[in-house]
Amino acid sequence: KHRILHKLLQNGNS
Amino acid sequence: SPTCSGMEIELLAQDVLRSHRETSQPRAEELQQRRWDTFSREEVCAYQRKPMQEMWERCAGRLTEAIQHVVEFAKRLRGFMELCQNDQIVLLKAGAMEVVLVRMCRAFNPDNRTVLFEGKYAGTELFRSLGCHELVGSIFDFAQSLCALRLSESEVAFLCAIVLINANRPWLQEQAKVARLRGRLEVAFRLLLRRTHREGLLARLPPAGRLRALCSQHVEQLQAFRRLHPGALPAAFPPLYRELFA
Repeated sequence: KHRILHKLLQNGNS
Repeated sequence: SPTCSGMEIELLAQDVLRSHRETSQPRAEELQQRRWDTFSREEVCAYQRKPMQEMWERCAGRLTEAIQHVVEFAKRLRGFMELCQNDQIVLLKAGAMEVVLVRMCRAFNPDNRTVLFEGKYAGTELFRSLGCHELVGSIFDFAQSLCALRLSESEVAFLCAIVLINANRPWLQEQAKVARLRGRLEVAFRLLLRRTHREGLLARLPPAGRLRALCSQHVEQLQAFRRLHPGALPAAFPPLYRELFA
C-alpha cells in the first residue's frame, strides 16, 4: 500500500 | 513559548517560502506574462472532440505532475520529514489534492475564467468531454474565490503548508507532533500577515469544508468514470494517481 508515495518520500531528489 | 522561539519562527517562515518557490512551476512572473495566452477556438474544439477516456488520462497526468511537486514541497518543509512515515503518507494522501487546488489559483486568470492547462489558458468548456461539468465548474469557482483575495506568493505558500499540516486527518499516529508543527506554522503565518497589514485575510479564507467537498467530488466522478470504462484505469493512468484516488 502507498508504495509510490513511500518511494517518492525516500528519494532524496525525486 | 519556550518551545517556539522567535528565531525558530523566522526560520520556519523562510523555509515555507523557499519550499514553495522551489517546487511551484511555472514561476509567478511567467504566469503573469502568459495569462492572456488562451487556446484558439479550433484548439478548444479539438479538445472537446477527444474521447472521454483520453481526456481523463490527460487530466490525471497533469494532476499527478502537480501532486509530485506537492510531495517535493512537503519534503522541503521544516519538520515534515521529522514526522513518522505513516503520518507523512496520511498527510499527503489526504492533503495533496487540496494543496493542488490552492496552488491552482496561481495559474488561474479570474478576468476571463481560464486556467493554465497543457501550455495555454483554458476555460471550462475545454474540459467538456470529461463529462463532469459540475466538478469543473466548482473547481473554477474555488480558484475564482481565492483569486479575489489577491494572495501574494508568500500567502499561497503558507496556505499550502497549513492545508497540508492538518492534525485532524484520520489515522495519524503522532497527532500531537503534527499539531505542534501546525501551531508553529500558524504563528509564522500570523506574523507575516501582521507585517504586511493583511490580518483581515484569515477571516476571508474559504472554509476547509469547501476543499474537502471538491476532493470528494473528484473521487465520486472518478468512480462514475470507472463504471463507464471498466479496465481503463490500470492501463493508462499514472500509478501515483491510482494509488491516491482509486
